[in-house]
Amino acid sequence: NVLKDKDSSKEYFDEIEKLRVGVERVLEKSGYPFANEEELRMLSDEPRIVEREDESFIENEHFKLRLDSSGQITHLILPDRTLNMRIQFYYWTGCIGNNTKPSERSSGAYIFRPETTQPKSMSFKTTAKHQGPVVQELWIEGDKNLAASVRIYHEKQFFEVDYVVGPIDITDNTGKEYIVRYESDLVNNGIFYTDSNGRQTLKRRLNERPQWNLTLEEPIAGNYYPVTNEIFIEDKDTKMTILTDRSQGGTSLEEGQIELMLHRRLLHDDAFGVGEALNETANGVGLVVRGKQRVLFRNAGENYNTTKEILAMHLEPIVLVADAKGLTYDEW
Amino acid sequence: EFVLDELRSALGVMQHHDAVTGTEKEHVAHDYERILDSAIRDASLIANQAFNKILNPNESLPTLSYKRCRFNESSCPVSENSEQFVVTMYNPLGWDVKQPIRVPVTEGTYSVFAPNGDEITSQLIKIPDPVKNIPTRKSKATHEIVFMAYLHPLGIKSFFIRKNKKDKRETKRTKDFYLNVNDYFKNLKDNIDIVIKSEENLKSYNDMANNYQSGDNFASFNTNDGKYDEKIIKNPQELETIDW
Repeated sequence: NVLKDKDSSKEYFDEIEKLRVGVERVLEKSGYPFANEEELRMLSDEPRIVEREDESFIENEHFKLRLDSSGQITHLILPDRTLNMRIQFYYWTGCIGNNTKPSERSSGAYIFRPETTQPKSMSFKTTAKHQGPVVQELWIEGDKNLAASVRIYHEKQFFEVDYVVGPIDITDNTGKEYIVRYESDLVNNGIFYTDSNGRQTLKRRLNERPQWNLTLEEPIAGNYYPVTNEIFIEDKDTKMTILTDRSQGGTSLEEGQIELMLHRRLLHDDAFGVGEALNETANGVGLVVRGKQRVLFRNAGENYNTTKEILAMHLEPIVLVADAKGLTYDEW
Repeated sequence: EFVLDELRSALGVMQHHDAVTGTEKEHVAHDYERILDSAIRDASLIANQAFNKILNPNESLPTLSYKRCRFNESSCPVSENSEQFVVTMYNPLGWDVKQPIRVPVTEGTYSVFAPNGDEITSQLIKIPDPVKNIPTRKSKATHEIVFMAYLHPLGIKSFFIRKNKKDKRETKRTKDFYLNVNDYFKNLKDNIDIVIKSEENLKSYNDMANNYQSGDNFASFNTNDGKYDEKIIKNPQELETIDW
């Protein structure tokens, strides 16, 4: 009511400042335990999520994923913070060359060498949402032979992306490399971490090497690193980790984003020894890949070891099934 | 021992740098798949024998024939074709895990029983329809039954899953409800004129049908503003507390 009568933006801001100071005093008097001004400021910066009728959620007791009216994931809501969150699928097209020198190298089994600096986008849509006492699922379907389920299990502190990709279409005579991007508003300053070959988690910085001054001829491939189990980024508050179920190439090309390669089909050899293109010719149409990734959010700097989560993903229970035709429930 | 050796041998082959990185020729990749799949399938014989020894030590019950299923392609010939089956799992980790288990089945209603005999929460969820141009799996399964398994370190647990007779109970319940409603209306016909006037009325009757259980009673009454209403009386004591 105070603000609505103000004409200029200066008056607005003056009034807001007065209100802020007033609120601060009231809070101080009531003994509210804010440690300092910085904490107050952070609180006021916190994005406020207003639930609207055209939006919906999939959730468990630990977090929520907010979906807009088209079913696209827009936010991840944790008990104490809200993050922008999007899952996007793209593909890179592979370079074709005569392999006489590095700049003429084809993208192949050994070499990832996209011909553009921006991936091609894919259109996809949410086709269904399922909610129940054990799992909540969101089904995504793309136009270029891609499908995925986003799952939130009861009690689990992650969400899972189960993807089915392929066969990759090559009727346009172009090799393609499909990727997924998890886009958030984390400020990681170009730094990300990968567990190279499962040996040791190493800090990576975009367009840099710790040992020498680097000029990258290939800005995309030059920032790709092996991910055996996990890749993560973090800012001062939050750490976002992606666990993979197999070795994949990964990077963080833009702020707050993690990119992982899902599937490749290429039409040219890269002349490093395999002697044939990475083109699945045996069944005539190419292969379909199914896999899953788990996305974890933790407090930055929290002494939380993801090793257990990683091992739990790789060493899942060994499940065997037996027909119990001759066995009654009581006997069992 | 010889099937275990086969698996050891296959894992040895898979240490080759081309197998690790995927830089082998295509026909070699398929040969690796053949070697690994065959070794894993044969080695599951050991798990089959071990589970039977642990779960049925005196052999007083029929020996179960455990099969490894291709859960990665939502396919399991045993669970798809069986009315009741046992799912036994081993946690290879040295700590407690709670793991979601998804077993491919055909559509129906299922009860999942934990090792202590209690029925546990489960959920039947449809397997997504094939996406245009993506070749799909060959399997009868249309759904997956999902439940959480709480497993001890290096522990084995066995779950009993039973397919219930197809919605018989639900059908009977709804039928009972409508029979009862008909009788009830028939008795009252001379006294009260009841007409389902709108979809809203119909919806409220459907809601009542969903809540109704065989043996429940009805109470009908006029509300203070003169409108007619009715309720399902689950508990006879409630009758005394209703404001007529």
